[in-house]
Amino acid sequence: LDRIARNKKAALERLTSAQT
Amino acid sequence: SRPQHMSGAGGGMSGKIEPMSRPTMGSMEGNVGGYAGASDMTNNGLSANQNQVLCLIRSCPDQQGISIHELKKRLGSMSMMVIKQAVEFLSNEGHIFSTIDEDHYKSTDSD
Repeated sequence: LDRIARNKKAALERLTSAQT
Repeated sequence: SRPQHMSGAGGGMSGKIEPMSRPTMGSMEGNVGGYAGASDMTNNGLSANQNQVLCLIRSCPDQQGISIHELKKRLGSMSMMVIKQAVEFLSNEGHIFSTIDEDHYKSTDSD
């Protein structure tokens, strides 16, 4: 489950950086 | 006995500057928001297939997300390759992420 949290965090960072 | 001074060019055009005021260029129609073309269901820059995949992933409440096989089952009309491409794209964009393994995906904006 740690992996899930890490992946989610990374994905959220990609998402926000892609939106700029 | 000719008149010697060249009275030709009768003094007209002497620097009357007309402003030519233009009527404001305002109403240029169309293309206001840019973004012409590719307009089938794309509200966020995704293709229709990608949107479908994203919707399914969003609709899955499980913590471990939805498996790619489950996606294939629900999207019978879509080939596995297309689904995988969509998943990869969505993942690169950060819309989804893999959970317990590379076959399970969850959406970032579903909580």
